[in-house]
Amino acid sequence: KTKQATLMNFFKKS
Amino acid sequence: MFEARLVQSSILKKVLEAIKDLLNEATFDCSDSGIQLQAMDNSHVSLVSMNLRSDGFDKYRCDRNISMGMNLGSMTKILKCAANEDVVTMKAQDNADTVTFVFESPNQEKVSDYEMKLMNLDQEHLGIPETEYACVVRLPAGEFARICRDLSQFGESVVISCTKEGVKFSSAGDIGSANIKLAQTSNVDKEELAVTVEMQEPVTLTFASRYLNSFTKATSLSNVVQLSMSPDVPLVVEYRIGEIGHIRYYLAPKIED
Repeated sequence: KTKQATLMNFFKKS
Repeated sequence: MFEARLVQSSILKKVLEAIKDLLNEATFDCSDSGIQLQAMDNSHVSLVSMNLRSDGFDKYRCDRNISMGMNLGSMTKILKCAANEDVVTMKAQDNADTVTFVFESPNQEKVSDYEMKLMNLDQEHLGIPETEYACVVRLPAGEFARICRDLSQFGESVVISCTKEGVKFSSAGDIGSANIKLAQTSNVDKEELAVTVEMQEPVTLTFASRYLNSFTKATSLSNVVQLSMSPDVPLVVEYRIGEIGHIRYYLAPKIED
């Protein structure tokens, strides 16, 4: 089973 | 004073078409170097990053950096008032709370201007590191749109597998499953018809098909689309915007629960 990641899992707020 | 003139208003129409599926509003950051936009969709799964270089405009002036928050629905209404062959100029005063779009017919016999209220939007910028991707695939943009459309009939997810032989798109669901394999083009006569793969290591990632479909709204901007992938990082889908810039979509993958 897969779940949708969000971009916050990869990129930091700048 | 900010002023940007584009002889082909159709480019601006196409840019808007390419982002309004994902975003309701967006901030256009204008500086000496051009117009930039970075915004995530509401669910923070995808991000649009657009750049229009100042030297790509027919006239460009930006005395002070300004950020213009625009409602994209309103902007769409206004750009519908421009004919495809019209020349468009965007104008704003420093610290203005409105932006003006001026449309001129090619023979200058009809000139219209539309003033639109700007919005104050919370800006959530993400720092996107420069990345060397394990696989970079280039393929005809129309082919990619067709694949995304065809596969979205089968399931909510599309698996993209890239090897040095080529790229495979797969989807499965209630009615069955589908696989589309594209081999690298052996002899490239026309670059815009070619499928090319630059691979450091094979990559397989899973993505939500509805976002991929939204990205393909940019198809009219470019003949070619570029997909960049590495294990466990967001996909980048890039379309060039003529000689003026690019639009990049970032999409977080689906991961093992």
